[in-house]
Amino acid sequence: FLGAKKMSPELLEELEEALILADVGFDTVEKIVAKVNEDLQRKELSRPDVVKNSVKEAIVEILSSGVTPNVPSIENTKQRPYVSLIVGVNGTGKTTTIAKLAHRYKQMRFTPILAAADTFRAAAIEQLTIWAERAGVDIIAHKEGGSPAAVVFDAVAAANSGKGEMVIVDTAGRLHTKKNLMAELAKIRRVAATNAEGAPHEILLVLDATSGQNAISQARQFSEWLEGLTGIVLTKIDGTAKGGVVVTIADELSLPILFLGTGEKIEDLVRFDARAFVNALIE
Amino acid sequence: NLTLRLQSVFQKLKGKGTLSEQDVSRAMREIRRALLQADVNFKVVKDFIAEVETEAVGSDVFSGLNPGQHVIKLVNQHLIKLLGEKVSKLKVASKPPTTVMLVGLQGSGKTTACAKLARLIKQAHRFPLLVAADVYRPAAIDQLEKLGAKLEIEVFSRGKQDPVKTATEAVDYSRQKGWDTVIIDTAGRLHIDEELMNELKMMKQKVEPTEILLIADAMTGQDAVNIASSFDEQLGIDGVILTKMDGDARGGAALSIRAVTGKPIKFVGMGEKLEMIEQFHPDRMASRILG
Ligand SMILES: Nc1nc2c(ncn2[C@@H]2O[C@H](COP(=O)(O)OP(=O)(O)OP(=O)(O)O)[C@@H](O)[C@H]2O)c(=O)[nH]1
Ligand SMILES: Nc1nc2c(ncn2[C@@H]2O[C@H](COP(=O)(O)OP(=O)(O)OP(=O)(O)O)[C@@H](O)[C@H]2O)c(=O)[nH]1
Ligand SMILES: [Mg+2]
Ligand SMILES: [Mg+2]
Repeated sequence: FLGAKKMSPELLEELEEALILADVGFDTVEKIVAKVNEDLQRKELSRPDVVKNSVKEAIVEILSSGVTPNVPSIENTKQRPYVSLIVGVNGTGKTTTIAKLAHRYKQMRFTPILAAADTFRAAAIEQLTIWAERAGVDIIAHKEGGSPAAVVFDAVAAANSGKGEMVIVDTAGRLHTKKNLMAELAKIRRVAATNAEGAPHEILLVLDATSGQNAISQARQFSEWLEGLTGIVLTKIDGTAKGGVVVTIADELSLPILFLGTGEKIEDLVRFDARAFVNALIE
Repeated sequence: NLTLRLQSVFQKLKGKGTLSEQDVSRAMREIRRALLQADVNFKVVKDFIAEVETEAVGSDVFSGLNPGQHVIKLVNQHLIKLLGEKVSKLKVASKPPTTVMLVGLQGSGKTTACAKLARLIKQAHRFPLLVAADVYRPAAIDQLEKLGAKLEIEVFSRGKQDPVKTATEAVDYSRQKGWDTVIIDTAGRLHIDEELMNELKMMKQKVEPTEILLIADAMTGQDAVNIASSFDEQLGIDGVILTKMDGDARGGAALSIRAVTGKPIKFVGMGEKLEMIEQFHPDRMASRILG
C-alpha cells in the first residue's frame, strides 16, 4: 500500500559508494542493503545513523561467522609438532608474515621452526633466513631449485627431534589459476602430514588488502585445492585500501580473518578485531 | 555473463531500430555492475557510464547486431579509446644513458619487471645496467643480482648505502663503462609514506630519469586510483606496467589508472619467468575487463 519499505535513494547511493570504494563487492553490498531494508522499521530507514549502524552490524555478523571454537591455534591444540602452512598468490606478504608470526609465537614461549619451502623464487631462501635471524628462530632450508616437500619433511623431522614445537612453512607465491603449481601445493600439504599427526593444523591464506574482487577467486581456489583453509591474514592494511573483499570471503567460505599485517617490521601484526575493522571500512 | 544479462534486458526490443533512454539506462545498470566486479573504480565507472549513455541513447542499432550486442560494442569502443594507444615503447634519451626508475607499492612486481625490461633492452642490442636501489627489503639486492646473473646483465649495487647515492653513482658508472640504459629497482613503498616518497623525489631530482614507470598489480581494487594519482602527483609517472596479468583478475585497475593519470600502460607482466612480458593491447584489455 505504501510501497515496499526501503531506505532513500540518496542514502542508498551514499552507502553503496562507501562500501564499493572499500572493495566490498557489488553483490555483497546488495545483500547487505537487502538485509538492512528488511531488519529496520520504515521510520528507522530514513535515519542515516541508524542505517549506518545496521550496516555495520550486518558486516560484523558476516565477519564473525567463521569465528568458532573450532578455529585451530597452537594454544588450543595439543598435537606436536604443530604445523602451519602459509599460502597465497605472488607478493601478498607471506614471507614477511611468517617472520611476524615467528616473532609473536617466540614471545609467547613457543619454539617455532621456519621451513623455507619456497625453493623457486630468486633469493626467497635468503630472505627468510634473514628474517629467521631477526626473529631468533631456527630455519630449515635446502638449495634453491630443490624439492619444497623435502624441506617440509626435514622441518617436521627437526621438530620431532626436539628442535621446536611448531613448524611454519613458507611456500612460493603462485597464482590460483596455475594447475601444476596448485597441485604442487596440495602435495606439500600431504607431505606435511607425514610424521606430524593432524598436520597441517593451520593453513593460512595471505591476502593483500589492496586486491580487489580477485581475492575471492583466490580464496575459493586455494580452499578447493587444499581441501579447506583455516584462516586468513590480511596484509598491507597500513595503506589506503580497506580490504573489504574479506567480507565476501567470510560470507562465502565462513573463514575467520585471524591477523592484519600493518607494516613491514617484525612487530607489525595485530589480531583481527571485526568491530574495529568495520568502523575503518565505513569511515 | 554480460552478453546474456544484456540480452534479457533487451528481450522486448526485437525489431526496434533505436534505443530509448529507458532501454539504455537499464542496460547501463548491467554494464556498471560488470565494471565494478572487474574492479574499475566507482567514480571512474560513474563518469564512464555517463559518457557511454549519452552516445547510446537514440543510437541506431548496428546492422546485424541485437540491441544487447550493440550496447556491448559501444562500451567496448569507449573502453579501448580510454585505455589508450597500442604501441607504447620505452623512451630513449637523446644523450645516453637512458635512465628508467621503477616505482610502486610493496610486492607489485618491480624487481621482476626490472629484470624483464633489462632482458628486452639487451635483446634490442643495447647495453642495460641494473641498479639495486632497494636497501630495505631483506635479500632484495640478492634477488636482483640473481636475476641479473641469469640474464648475464650487470647489476650495480652499493649495499645498504643511501639509495639516492647508489642511483647517481650508477648513472656515473654507466657513462664510464658504456652502459646505455640504466634500470633502477626501488623499494616498495606506500604513496602515503612521506619519508619514502621524499626519497623518490630526491632520486628523481638527482638522477633526472628519462622515464619513471609505475608498477601496478593487475588485481588491485578500488585503491588503484589513490595509488596511481598519488604517485603521479608527487613524482610524475611516464607510464605503467601492469603485472600478474597471467592470472584471472579482470584488471579494471588498468582503466582506473589510465582514467586518473592519463598515462599509458606500456607493458603487462604475463608470468614469473623473465621472458613473460608483453606489449599492452587495449582491445584485449577491454574484453577482459568486460568479462
Ligand atoms: N606496508 C606493508 N608492506 C608489507 C606488509 N606485509 C608485507 N609487506 C611487504 O610486501 C612485500 C612483499 O612481501 P613478501 O613477504 O616478500 O611477500 P610474499 O608473499 O612472500 O612474496 P612471494 O614469495 O614473492 O610470493 C615486501 O616488500 C614486504 O615488506 C604489510 O603488512 N604492510
Ligand atoms: N605470476 C606472476 N608473478 C609475477 C609477475 N611479476 C612478478 N611476479 C611475482 O610477484 C612476486 C613479487 O615480485 P617482486 O618483483 O619481488 O615484487 P616487488 O615489487 O619488487 O616487491 P617489493 O620489492 O617487496 O616491493 C614474486 O613472486 C614474483 O615472481 C607476473 O607478471 N606474473
Ligand atoms: Mg615469499
Ligand atoms: Mg623488489
